[in-house]
Amino acid sequence: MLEARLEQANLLKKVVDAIKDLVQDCNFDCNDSGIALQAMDNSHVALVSMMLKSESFSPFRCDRNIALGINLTSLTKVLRCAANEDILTLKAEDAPDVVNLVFESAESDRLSEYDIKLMDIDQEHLGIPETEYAATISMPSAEFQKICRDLMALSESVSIECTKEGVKFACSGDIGSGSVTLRSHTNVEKPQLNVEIDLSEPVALTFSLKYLVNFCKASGLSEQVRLCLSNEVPLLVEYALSNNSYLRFYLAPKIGD
Amino acid sequence: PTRQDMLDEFYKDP
Repeated sequence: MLEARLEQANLLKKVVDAIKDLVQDCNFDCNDSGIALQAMDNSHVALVSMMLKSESFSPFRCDRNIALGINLTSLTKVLRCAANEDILTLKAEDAPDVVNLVFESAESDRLSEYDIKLMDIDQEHLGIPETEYAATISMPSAEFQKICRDLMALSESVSIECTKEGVKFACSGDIGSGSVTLRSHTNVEKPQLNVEIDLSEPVALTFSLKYLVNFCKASGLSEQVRLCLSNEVPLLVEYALSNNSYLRFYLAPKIGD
Repeated sequence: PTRQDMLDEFYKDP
């Protein structure tokens, strides 16, 4: 039996909105630590890993592990019926064939209830090892989104190069080339605008901008984004949520032929 | 042009 109550439907609406163009059918794995999701896009180039810790819900109850196989297009249609401030409760029996969603609006005494039919999704699960990354960049998520969008106008790939001078996003294409260089920066009044670069060794990798722009749909979830890079391993783009919850994207690098 | 790697080459199914 699962019962998970979110103070604001907005959190789940934004998470699903951020990943629905990358993955279609996902298992929401529910257990006593919370609700997790891991899914790859069809080309196996990008992976999304979401964790909504039980602390994000109140109350949260999950007696045994339940995998809720849900089509994100269907979930989006139902979540559209919830107002951002509605209280959202997810419910499911053990071995369920539907997941139940209840939306309550505090002031107008309105209660909506929806059932979504579940799917049997046989999804391969990738083991992602804890990694000591050579470079970790924490920066405003809106800034990263702008860089990716701007450079995507010139090229389909971006090289990200981290040295002790800073981090350089560079690209070149048919019309020419462009680059954006950031250095560590502290904004005392607005720490959410800080740029922090931790570097243990220089890193240079190339990635597809189409995927990075897609990941940036999550920018509304967190003011800061964390980029983790090491040579020859996938990029980690992490949007931290409250209560140690997170939305993470992994992207395989492009390598020169 | 550069070849796009896949995640399966980095992360194995546990």
